[in-house]
Amino acid sequence: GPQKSTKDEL
Amino acid sequence: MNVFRLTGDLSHLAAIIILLLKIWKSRSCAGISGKSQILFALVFTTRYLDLLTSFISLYNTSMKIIYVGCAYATVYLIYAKFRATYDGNHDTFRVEFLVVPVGGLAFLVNHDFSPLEILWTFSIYLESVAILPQLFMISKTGEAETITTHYLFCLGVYRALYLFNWIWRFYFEGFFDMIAIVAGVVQTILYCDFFYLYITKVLKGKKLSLPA
Repeated sequence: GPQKSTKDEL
Repeated sequence: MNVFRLTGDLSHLAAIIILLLKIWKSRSCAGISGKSQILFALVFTTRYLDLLTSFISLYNTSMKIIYVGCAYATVYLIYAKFRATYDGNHDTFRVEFLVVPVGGLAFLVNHDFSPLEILWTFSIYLESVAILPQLFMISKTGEAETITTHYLFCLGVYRALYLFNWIWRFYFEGFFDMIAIVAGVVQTILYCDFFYLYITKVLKGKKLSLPA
């Protein structure tokens, strides 16, 4: 699948 | 969460608070680029829209609210409360030269072609160059107040620590986000020249002034 973005970071 | 990530976040927070306190205590925003601060407010707004759609942790939510709140407070101090002290004549960087290409790039290179994801990508790209109006202003006036250099140093350290955080995450979690990493490397490189001046001048007790 597509790479996920780092949403857990600020 | 690793030690680089946490200290990076705290360094970022320190930068934001230093700038707010500097303006508040001196009741002046002389030497501060309002344009960079508007760009940072735009960065936080477009990145943290997920506050409305997803919950990650109490830490994550509270830091986002603090960052975005402080960003707007800073913009308010510069453009409203202490507007008379704002040095607009030296804050002449053309922000459309940043926002337009960055917006185009966010449409072209992203993880997922959806509104929230494009806005998130836009915020990542924009953050990497948002400090340019401030650096441009310093290069124009040829100097910066020491407290302003502490602000910039903390911002640069935050970005450098995030690079170590991504190296950590790659090795221990097998995770990497190419968009964040490339933008983060660009952003850190922009601070290198400043780091050199900070270490060779400011830490030795001299004011940061550039040769004419």
